[in-house]
Amino acid sequence: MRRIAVINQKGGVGKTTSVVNLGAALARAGRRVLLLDLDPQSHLTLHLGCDPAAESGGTYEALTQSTPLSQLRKQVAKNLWVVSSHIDLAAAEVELVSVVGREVILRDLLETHQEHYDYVLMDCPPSLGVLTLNALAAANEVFIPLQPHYLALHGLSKLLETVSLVARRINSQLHVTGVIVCMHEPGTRLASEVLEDVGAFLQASVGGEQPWAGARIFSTPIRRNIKLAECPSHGMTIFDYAPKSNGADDYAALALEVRAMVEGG
Amino acid sequence: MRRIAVINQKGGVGKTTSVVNLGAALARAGRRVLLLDLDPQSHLTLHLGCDPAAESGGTYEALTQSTPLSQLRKQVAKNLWVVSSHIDLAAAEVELVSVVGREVILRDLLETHQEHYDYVLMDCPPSLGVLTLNALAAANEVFIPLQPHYLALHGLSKLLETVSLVARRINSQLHVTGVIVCMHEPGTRLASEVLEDVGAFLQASVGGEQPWAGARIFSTPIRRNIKLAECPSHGMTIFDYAPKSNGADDYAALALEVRAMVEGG
Ligand SMILES: Nc1ncnc2c1ncn2[C@@H]1O[C@H](COP(=O)(O)OP(=O)(O)OP(=O)(O)O)[C@@H](O)[C@H]1O
Ligand SMILES: Nc1ncnc2c1ncn2[C@@H]1O[C@H](COP(=O)(O)OP(=O)(O)OP(=O)(O)O)[C@@H](O)[C@H]1O
Ligand SMILES: [Mg+2]
Ligand SMILES: [Mg+2]
Repeated sequence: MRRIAVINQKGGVGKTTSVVNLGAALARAGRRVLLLDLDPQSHLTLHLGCDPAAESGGTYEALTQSTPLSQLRKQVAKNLWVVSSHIDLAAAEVELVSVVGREVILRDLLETHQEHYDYVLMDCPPSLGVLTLNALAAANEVFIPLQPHYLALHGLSKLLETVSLVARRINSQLHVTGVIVCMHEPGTRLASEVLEDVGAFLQASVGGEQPWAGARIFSTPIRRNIKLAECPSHGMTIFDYAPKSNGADDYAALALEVRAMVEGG
Repeated sequence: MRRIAVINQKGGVGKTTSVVNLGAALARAGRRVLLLDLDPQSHLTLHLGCDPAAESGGTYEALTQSTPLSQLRKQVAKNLWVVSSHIDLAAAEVELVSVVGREVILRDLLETHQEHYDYVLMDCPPSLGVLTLNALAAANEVFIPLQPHYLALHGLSKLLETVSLVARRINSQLHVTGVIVCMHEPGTRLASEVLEDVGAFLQASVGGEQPWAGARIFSTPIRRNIKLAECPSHGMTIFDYAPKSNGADDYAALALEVRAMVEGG
């Protein structure tokens, strides 16, 4: 089971859009996929047409009451399940401040969840607080959506510092698999300069000890495509909303690349 | 002195870009402007070419030690000062959890700051936590940068709820002046649909009691323009980096509109 934390503390870089559409592409390829919404703003939940205020509860109940995930998950498509979130989750940051083992609550729940999934993707808020820490403690891989704009590299090193800390103190299995280039504007000098810098940074880590040694930039960038911004308003993934769009092509190609890393195809 | 909190809990919608370039446009028009970086990620600080780790301190020292702003501010251009931030500020959320009056620390500092400014603009992180609450308690106006994408309206009502709470319990002077349309893609159906909805929502509040009654959408949208994404890498505002670009035109026009609201010109 590949448990993937999708993180970037920079806002609006494509985390949610990537979790939804990469998750959907993997499900359409026949893999069993569970998506977890760890953002109190519930964008993943809303994007998939679910109700944040669902009676049955979501990630808030999971983190504060250890409610089993099997009670909280909801099927949204063939092979695709989601555990939604609600604004109450914002209170979890403060409520969990002095709870012992507050970063590993989600990991314990995933370990006891009897269902077998091929992929668990965790959508995180734009911060490095306790919600993101739970995802990092529960994950074995990290994917980093990144918009090729100036401050991307600045945020990346801070992010990797946090990953290192979690890997050292809490979760020795954690490693960064790769960076997903999102909202890419091909042919612009800014994008190519930023990606050169990110590539050089990752290259310098090869053979080292850090949890991002060997991390790559996924070779499929996700191009800027208005269809990707439109499909949340219909509660759909890009494959239902605009299956012939660049957005659909790019996320399908990314899913192939992700699967090929371990499945060989 | 117009004290303006620039807020939106949605990530990456143009808060920092707007504080930098609207602030710069107002300074170039001869107004005295103070910018406050309330984001632990220090993007405002970096965008203006300042060092987040400045020896002299920043908003973290202001909030946790009540260091006077006159000791913390730094001049970055004619008529333009900034109080920078540092990653330590992330700790403030937790450090201030049980401090009495934790939301009004900044307001007290602004009130004792002897300098006269025409405008104070406060750049907030993508959250509604204690840092944003401090900005709302210290402000008399709220500007809301908004990207005309689907989830904009969903976030807006949550945001206005928070503004209401602060206005009722802490700061009766607080009112929402307007929404700044950022990263606008003219001619797209998504943008026009979202803006229609936002416009209708604000229109419905006219004549009411809420702190956003009478809020408008500023008539100058800021169009998507790669120059705006490039200038942070040079530590410059758009007016120094690309004075003839659409980005410069749009922020200059927005500044005129902002000034005309009270100065009549
Ligand atoms: N490739 C793309 N082309 C066009 N629009 C996109 C693309 N990817 C995402 N968007 C849109 O950009 C906005 C930000 O994307 P998204 O919400 O996925 O980012 P995020 O990193 O999850 O943000 P947050 O930090 O607030 O959680 C959304 O309105 C989304 O619909
Ligand atoms: N009008 C525009 N055209 C093109 N790029 C833009 C525009 N406005 C902002 N950007 C770029 O988009 C990204 C997000 O903008 P910005 O950082 O100002 O948003 P923010 O709301 O402050 O984000 P955060 O929530 O992370 O604080 C930045 O890389 C910025 O340079
Ligand atoms: Mg998101
Ligand atoms: Mg910002």
